[in-house]
Amino acid sequence: MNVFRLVGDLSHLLAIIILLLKIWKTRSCAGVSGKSQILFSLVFITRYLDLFTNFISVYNSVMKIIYLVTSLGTVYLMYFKFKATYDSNHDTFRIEFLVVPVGGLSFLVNHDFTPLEILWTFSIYLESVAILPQLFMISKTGEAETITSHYLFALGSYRALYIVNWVYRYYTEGFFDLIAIVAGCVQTILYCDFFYLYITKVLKGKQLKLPA
Amino acid sequence: KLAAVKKDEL
Repeated sequence: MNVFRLVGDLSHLLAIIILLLKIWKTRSCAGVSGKSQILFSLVFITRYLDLFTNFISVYNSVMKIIYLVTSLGTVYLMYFKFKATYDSNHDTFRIEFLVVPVGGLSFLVNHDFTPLEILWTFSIYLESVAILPQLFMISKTGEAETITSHYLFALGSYRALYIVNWVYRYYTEGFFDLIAIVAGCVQTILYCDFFYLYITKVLKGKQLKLPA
Repeated sequence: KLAAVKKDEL
């Protein structure tokens, strides 16, 4: 473990908590893409199938459980408890256009052609594009609540910090996982224009409005 | 197939 990955994980956890609290406190999921949340739940489910068979550390197991429970909890709040506030008219990204190519690619490019490894690879590729429905929804509505932009900043920062972690691990222990690195770079690049807007607008107290 | 790596990250 290194500080970059630890801060990255905490940033990821913070993002998930911010979103959960936003929905729970305001009793509304306006402006939040339920499709992205479904994809994130799918990412965690397919990635953590080894939760009970491959013990790494208490921290690792506890975080996996927290991610699984909170992401499924968010999907539950959005599609059941606060379904009336779910903005399905703007959450229209066709996620089959993500799941199918990602599924195909995970069969073609992976570390090992075994079910567990292919599902892990699927999870890594899917995570890199899972935010697209959310970014698409914001581009359609043209704006995002400030709390939602904080969520996105924390979520985008997590994988950016993981890239620093991979550089660090390459130079200190010679470890590198090309699949995770390439997918992580794609994932972080997708946030670039949001990061620009967040830093130039939200941090100056303005609301996040995308140029129409 | 790429070199198998240990899965110790989240």
